[in-house]
Amino acid sequence: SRQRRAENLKEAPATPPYNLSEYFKQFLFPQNECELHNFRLSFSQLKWDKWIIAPHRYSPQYCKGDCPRVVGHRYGSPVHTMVQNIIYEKLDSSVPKPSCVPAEYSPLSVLTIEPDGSIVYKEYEDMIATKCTCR
Amino acid sequence: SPHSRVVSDKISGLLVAPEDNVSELHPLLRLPKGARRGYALLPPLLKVLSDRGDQNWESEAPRLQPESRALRYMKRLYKMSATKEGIPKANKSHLYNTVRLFTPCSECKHRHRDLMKGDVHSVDLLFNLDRVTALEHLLKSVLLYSFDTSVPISSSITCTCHLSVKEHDFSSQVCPSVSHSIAFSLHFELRKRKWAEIDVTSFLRPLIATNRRNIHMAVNVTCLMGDPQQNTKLENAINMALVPPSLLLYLNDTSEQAYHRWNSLRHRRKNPVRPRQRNSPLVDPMSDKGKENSQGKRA
Repeated sequence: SRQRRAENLKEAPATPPYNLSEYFKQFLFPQNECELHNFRLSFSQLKWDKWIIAPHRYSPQYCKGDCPRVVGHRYGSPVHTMVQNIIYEKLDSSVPKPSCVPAEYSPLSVLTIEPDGSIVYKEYEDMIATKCTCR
Repeated sequence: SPHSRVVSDKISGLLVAPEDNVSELHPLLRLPKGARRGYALLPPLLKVLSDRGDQNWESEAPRLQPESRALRYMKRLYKMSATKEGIPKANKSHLYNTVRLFTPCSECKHRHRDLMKGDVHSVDLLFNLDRVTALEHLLKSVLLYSFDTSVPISSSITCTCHLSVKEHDFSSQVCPSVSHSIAFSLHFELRKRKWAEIDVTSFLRPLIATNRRNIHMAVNVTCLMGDPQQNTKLENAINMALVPPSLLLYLNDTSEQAYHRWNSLRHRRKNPVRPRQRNSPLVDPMSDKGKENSQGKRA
């Protein structure tokens, strides 16, 4: 067996020394994993600042990135997400992979001038994404 | 194919068709009734967002510009109610999620001076409340007076207000104007404030609850300097130019899109956000304890 091992070694090409942590990284999580991204806009960019008095700037944020295969416990995703992933991988690739979407929001207060010239302060639900999930 | 051309003509018709053409459309292309009505009810911000924002909003841009005082007051209210980023402040007392300020659409001023009784300022005001939706319930309503006065800031002022609402009773032929009226006096210190709020909630609630959208009011205000409690002789009238008052409505919008504090409190109670402990590398990410966004793990 010693002789056979020596022969095998001779055949096997010398593999470059691997950086182990890089190697394992590809299994731990995908590079551009699903997460919350910043986005700030000002209503003057949309030319709405004639009737939206406040706030001047607004950060709705957004979710972007790949959903790792085993998402059950990472994003508070329901088990259905893993089922959908298995369907996509093993049964029918026309079924979409789970998507990276907002899971929680916070409200926004807006001060606007109405078409009749009256002024209204309003608090709207779900205007700023605060957390992401895979669904 | 001719068929698809017909369909595409119908779709383009839908986009620009006035209401009455909708009936010719293929049932699948017709917006459900609720959606059409719902769309009409949407506040301007949501309308423009549902039009993908590319709609040139000039058409809906305010035709009338509000008064600068009214604008200043509402900006001050915004600063008290929300942070710079526009997040509503979580103070318990503030139950409203909507505040509307209306300036009178027309007023005929009767101004007469009777120095002995002070400077009587009476004015007929008409407020059009069409923007108040059926889902917005009145919490509080005030008449907002701003003072242009040469009165020294620290003085105290006593005002007597006589308020009457004229309802045109359209049911009868003669349409007499039924009027409810109340008189009350209020005393306030005119310090830095340039505003006086006269609470008219109990007065207006029945009108707004019955969907009256045109409120016709006659307001007489007599203001004198001094404080009746300290029985200082109410000296001569304040020569102040009372700007016709605005009407402020604090409302609770019960629609889906509006932010409901009590709801968010209840929501938070129902599924409390798990404390965001940073996962130590020793914790097995797949165990129940690892339930959290992988950002935490990555960090």
